[in-house]
Amino acid sequence: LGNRQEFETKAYDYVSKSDAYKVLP
Amino acid sequence: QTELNQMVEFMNLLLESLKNHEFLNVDLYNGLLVDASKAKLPCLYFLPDVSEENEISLVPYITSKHSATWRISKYLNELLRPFVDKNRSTTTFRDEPDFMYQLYDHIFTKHELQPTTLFCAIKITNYYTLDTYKNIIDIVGYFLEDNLAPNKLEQATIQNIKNLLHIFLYNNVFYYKDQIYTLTKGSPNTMPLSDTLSNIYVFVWQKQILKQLQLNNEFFG
Repeated sequence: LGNRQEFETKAYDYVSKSDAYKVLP
Repeated sequence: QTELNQMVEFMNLLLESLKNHEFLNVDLYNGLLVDASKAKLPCLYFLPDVSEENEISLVPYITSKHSATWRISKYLNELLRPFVDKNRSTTTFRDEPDFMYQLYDHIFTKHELQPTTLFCAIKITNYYTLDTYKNIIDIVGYFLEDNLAPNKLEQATIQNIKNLLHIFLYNNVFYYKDQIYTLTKGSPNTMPLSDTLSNIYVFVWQKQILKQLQLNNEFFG
């Protein structure tokens, strides 16, 4: 899997940039 | 937990309203009611997709088995899936052997392979989050209207299916890194209903290019 930190960062970026997910207020 | 309880309460109110307006019979209503003490908030996690060389992309998964929307999704999927599969059977490769069988038929039985034929595969990476809820509900409605003769699928009317779909789509939430998220498009990829809904969406979309391909006796699936 390579670098775990890199994986976590990629995952977080995916969630924050996705237009399909929105944080509930 | 408070958020989840409020959501469950709201979903049950909507189901009760459908029952009171005689859209749902009592048995189905009881079967779809959400038990707040058993519902769990789904979580989002990622797995790596290592199919591409030199690049790792992430595939998101949202757990769904004990979510508040599970019962409605199970009911809708059992209702829609056989009908959708039947409608798509002529434009679908079930698996690799089926693809080989149909390709063989195209080449050696129908003799329709052209010297100019190009092969291409379309990979849709956001297959489960293709469109907004309103469009998904509308497209499912159009699909059923076009293909259902009596306006009913078993005991469910098209309007009723759309009503339940509305409750399902608008109540898919999950947590990730201590925050609660809602889906704004599509539905969780771990739910079989999501496959069925995406297949309907793609089926309607395919019709646009299918006409042209059929005119030229091209191979498609």
